[in-house]
Amino acid sequence: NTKPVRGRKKNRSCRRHALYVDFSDVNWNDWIVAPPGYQAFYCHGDCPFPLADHLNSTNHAIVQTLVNSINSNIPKACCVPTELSAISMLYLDEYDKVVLKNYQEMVVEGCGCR
Amino acid sequence: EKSQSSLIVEESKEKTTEHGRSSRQSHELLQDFEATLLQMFGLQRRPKPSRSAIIPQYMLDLYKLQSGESEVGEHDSNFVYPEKLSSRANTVRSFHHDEHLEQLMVADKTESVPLRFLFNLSSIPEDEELSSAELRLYRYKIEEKDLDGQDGVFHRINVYEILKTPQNTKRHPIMRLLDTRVVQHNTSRWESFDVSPAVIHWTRDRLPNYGLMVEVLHLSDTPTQQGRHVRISRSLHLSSDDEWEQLRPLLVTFGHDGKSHPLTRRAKR
Repeated sequence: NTKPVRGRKKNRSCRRHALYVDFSDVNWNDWIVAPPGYQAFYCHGDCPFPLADHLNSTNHAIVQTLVNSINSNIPKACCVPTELSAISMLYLDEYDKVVLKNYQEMVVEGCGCR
Repeated sequence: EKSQSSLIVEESKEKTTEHGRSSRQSHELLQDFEATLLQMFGLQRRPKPSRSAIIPQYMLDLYKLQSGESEVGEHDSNFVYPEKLSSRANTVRSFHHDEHLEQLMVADKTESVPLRFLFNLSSIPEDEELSSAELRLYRYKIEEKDLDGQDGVFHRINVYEILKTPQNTKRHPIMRLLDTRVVQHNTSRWESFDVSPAVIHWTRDRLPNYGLMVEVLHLSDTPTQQGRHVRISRSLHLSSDDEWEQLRPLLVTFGHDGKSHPLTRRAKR
């Protein structure tokens, strides 16, 4: 059905997308006790001129985007993680000992143009 | 025809070699990929756990609370989240003692039976600084009918660090008291003893690890209950292996590798 979808413009601006990392896909579920996988997310999308407020841009990103609108040799600002959080993992180490460890910056909480 | 067939052979040979090279390259790439991830997780190589590996319930409970999967009191009202112990740590490790090194140190059966617990802590990486450690012992409720009409049966549990072992096994080792507690028989629960000074000596100060000694004194002096309340040795209790694996003494270390934030309890999602 090629009927155009009215009122729903595909949002291509920089935003967070779902990305689930399943440890069983790489056969790591034999030593990672918990969690079975985790929502890592990723950032993707355009950083168009002018940068909207919700795109969490920096002053530098605004300048870079502005320059890009005049001179395309200068790239646009990049859509990157601006806020990350940690996950805890319970696993068996190389010596069969049970370890609970906190790993920082494993989950994307917010994206922005930087 | 001859030259053509040889060309095909040569070509297919080349293809096979190329295919082999590319599959080898892809295998190497995967190996590098895995090595990078393992390094990120602080591991030297991919763990290959044995079938006999036991996951202590305490570690599972800690994980659930830490990751916000459950709240305190949801599963076990006796479970206390070690807020203070974990406040400066990003890594918690659990250890069972080497049972074959468990030694009865006093031959006289009329005395209480202190046991030596030797924990192999060599798997703790050098760059991990331990801030605290606890020894967890399970004590089992003694039923009223087994008390011979006695009220208020108390036990004292003493936990020592062994500083030096004598040549003569009949003599007492040199030890220092780390923690002590008087407990009553009327409940089944885990008791946590602070053994941080000993574990910090063994890991940070690199002093020899002669282990811990646990002594359970029955204050009401009824020999029939001796050795039955506190689960410190497989040999002292007639329980199944599965029960023993979950109730046996557990050493838990709290450390920080300097790489990430401490374990702060997250709200349930």
